[in-house]
Order: sequence, then structure tokens, then C-alpha cells
Amino acid sequence: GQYVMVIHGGAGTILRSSMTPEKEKAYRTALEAALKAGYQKINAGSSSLDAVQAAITMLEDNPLFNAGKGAVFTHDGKNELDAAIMDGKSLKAGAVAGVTVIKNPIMAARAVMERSEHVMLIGKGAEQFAKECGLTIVDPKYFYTEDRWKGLQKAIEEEAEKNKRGNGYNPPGTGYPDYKFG
Amino acid sequence: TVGAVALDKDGNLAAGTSTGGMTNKKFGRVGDSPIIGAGTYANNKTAAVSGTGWGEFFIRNVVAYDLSALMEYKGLTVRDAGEQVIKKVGAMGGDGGLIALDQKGNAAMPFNTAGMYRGTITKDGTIEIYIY
Repeated sequence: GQYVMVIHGGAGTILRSSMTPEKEKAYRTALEAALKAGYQKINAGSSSLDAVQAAITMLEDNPLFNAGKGAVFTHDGKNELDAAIMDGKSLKAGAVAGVTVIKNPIMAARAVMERSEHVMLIGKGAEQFAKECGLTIVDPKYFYTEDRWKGLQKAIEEEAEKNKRGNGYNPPGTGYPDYKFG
Repeated sequence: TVGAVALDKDGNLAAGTSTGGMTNKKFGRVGDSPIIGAGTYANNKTAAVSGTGWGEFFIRNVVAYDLSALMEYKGLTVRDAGEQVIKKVGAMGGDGGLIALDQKGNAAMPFNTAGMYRGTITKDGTIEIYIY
């Protein structure tokens, strides 16, 4: 009963064999920094919303994680980002989906919650709203990372392989490769 | 996908999730992260929740809200509710994990994938990081 914040950086196939000591250290350092960013807010008497936003903004800015800067690529070679935030006290909530030029989607979700009468905005409309709220708008190239680009090429090859074997579509529960977690 | 749940000094909970989605995603597919009640939910009466995993199953199971409902209507602890909702996802063939925090500062971090990046910090600033 003593926790004030919990964070995650995604779930999926994290093979110990593919996790070098340097990589593991980089993940641990990033997660610690995000926890400290949120903790500082709580300690300063700020709201849990501010703590959540501070922690997630740090993780969005770190290319190690599939969010913000480190987002994976869609089949069309784009980065489509989603985010949501919710306040346990008022049950207010905000979300954005399918955005491509908002540097920190969690900030856009918060703006939707606090500066609009909606809960969810998507695509170009969400981007227009974020721009009018003064959030940082970036060129889509900002989200390019070599690692994720290679991940996309690998996924497309695997899909072509599967299609060749005639089972391109994987019904749920048929061992769909969880490369999608990034 | 990344997420955070927090409990402030006034006893208020909040949850947030942000994601780049799915590699090789097509047709404008959206997962659970931006969907309130599926990948993200917070209620001072129960818990703050952020999920990560196979979005389609988290949406169909309304995972984040289901955890809150198990606590509110069946009186489960955040840990037991978290275990149950991840088990339901697994039973349908999906996988993933979640983090949850209740108003007393109890945490839960269940998952049924090979790994999950998780971190916690306590009132007095003690940090724990878990990957597997």
C-alpha cells in the first residue's frame, strides 16, 4: 500500500538472448528517469494527471519505446500514434488516435480532456486541435528510427512468406507473431 | 506502448497510455490504448489502469474497465482483479499486460507475454524496475 506510481514500457517478446547488458541498462535508465519525473510532480504536490503526463512524455521522447519518437511503422511506412488519459476524480478523459505530427500525443489527449467537450479526436482533426492548443507539431520524419524501419521490412517479408504459404491471415490464437508490440 | 498510473497527495488517481500502434498496421487500425475503458481507465473508487498488448482482445474484453468493475462490484483486490482480466484475455487467445494502482497505493502488474517493461516508485522514493 505504499506505491504512488507504476509505469510500463510495453509487453511482448523480450528475449533475454536479444537483450544485451547495454540495452538492458538503457531500458532500466529510461524507466527510472520516467518514474523520477512523475515522482517529482507528486512530491511537489502536483496532481496525478501531471505525474502521468510527465512520465509518459519522457517515454514518448525515448526511441527505445513504441510511442512518440520510437513509434513503429504502419504498412504504408507512416507513424500513426494514439494516446489517452483519464482523471480518477472527475472521470474526465481525453484521447487522440491516428495522429502523425504531434510530438507528444499524451499532451494532446490531455488537451482534449481539458480544453474540449469531447473525449476522443482522431486524425487530421486531432492534429488541427493540437496545433490550435499550441502543442509541438513536428515533421513526420521526426519519428523515423532505423530500428523501427528495419522492423517494418522484416514484418513485410514475414507477411509475404505467410501469404506465399497461403495463410496470410492469422485467426486469433494461431500464434500470430507478436512483433507488433515493438 | 507506454503507460503510467499515479496516486497524488490528495488521493486522486490518474492513468495514461501512449502508443505507436502495431508494426505493419493497415487500414487505419486502432488498438486499445486510446479507448477509454479498454486500454486506459481511472476511477478514484477503484483503480487507475493502463494496458499493453494485443489491442483487439483488450477492446473486446473492455479490460481496464472490467478490472475496475471487479473491484467495485465484487470487492476484489487490484491484484486479483488484474490477474482475472489478463486470464480472460489469454483464454480468448490474446496476450498482453497491464499496470494498475488503487487508492491505497496497492499495485498490480500482471502479464501473459514473455516479458513486460515495468517500473514502480513508492511514497518514500524507492524505485523497482522489472523486465521479465
